[in-house]
Amino acid sequence: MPGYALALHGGAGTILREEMNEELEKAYLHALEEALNVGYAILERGGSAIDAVTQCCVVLEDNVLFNAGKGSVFTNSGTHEMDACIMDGNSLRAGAVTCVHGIRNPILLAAEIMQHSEHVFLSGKGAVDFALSRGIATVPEDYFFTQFRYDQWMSARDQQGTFLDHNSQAKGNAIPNKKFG
Amino acid sequence: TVGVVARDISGNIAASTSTGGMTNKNYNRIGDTPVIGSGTYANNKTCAISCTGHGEIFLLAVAAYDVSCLMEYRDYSLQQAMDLVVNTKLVQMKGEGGMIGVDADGNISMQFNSLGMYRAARNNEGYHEVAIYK
Repeated sequence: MPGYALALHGGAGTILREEMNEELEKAYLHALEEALNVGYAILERGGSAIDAVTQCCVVLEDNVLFNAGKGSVFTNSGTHEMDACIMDGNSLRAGAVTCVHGIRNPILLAAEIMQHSEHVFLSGKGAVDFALSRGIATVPEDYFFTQFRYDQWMSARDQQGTFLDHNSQAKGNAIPNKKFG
Repeated sequence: TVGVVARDISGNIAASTSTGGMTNKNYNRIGDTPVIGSGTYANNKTCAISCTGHGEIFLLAVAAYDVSCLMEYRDYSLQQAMDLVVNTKLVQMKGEGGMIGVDADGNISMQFNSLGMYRAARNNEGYHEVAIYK
């Protein structure tokens, strides 16, 4: 029987062991396992790869531990601005969104663009207008608030820099505000 | 940033990536995640890729599509192609981060040049991994 397989990631960075306590590490490993099980179960019952990568991504977006959807970081102006993309290797079709606010699961919006629009890539308010026209779930801005990300934002502002998903917030770890955002 | 790649029982592959961007980002800054070929790519002939890391560098490197091209035009395996892009090209460009990939045969590879990457993978031949650090 031909193989089926799934892999997922929850972000990269200089994750420092000393900043990761046992309880937090367990929470992350459990969250990864939970998402893996959702995606893999779809493949196991003969579902499509595009459905597996969509639903598995939704689980990760809904988990505050990861910088996507509900756990998204703060922008310089204190909002949550999200991007997402999905691509089908069989049809070579794709859908993408960038700089959207208030969309509960940006990956579902990207999938909607791929499947129900003649476009590939929508941005900003226009992308949200399309989401509303297609009944994609929207949520108020405070749905995205997490104390951890708020503290990270404060630290980045103090250091006049930016952080990758899981970079240590220790002094000097912020990426200075130069050409690369 | 989060991402998923998969190969189903019919041999089709797909990729998805989603992100909240960078903390304290300004000017509607966009990273690699939503850019097809940089942060996300899928082609049944080669591989499905999802990236995470310093978006500006992954954009400039057209990282995800580069892996697919190495496989299609230079007959690299998924592992070889991802290793070259993540551990040589991106390192030379000072691009921190990693990527996950699956190829048309269901082989999985997860490569990163940072200290850690949250990742998990499973296939129908018993392989099952959930990890954070190298």
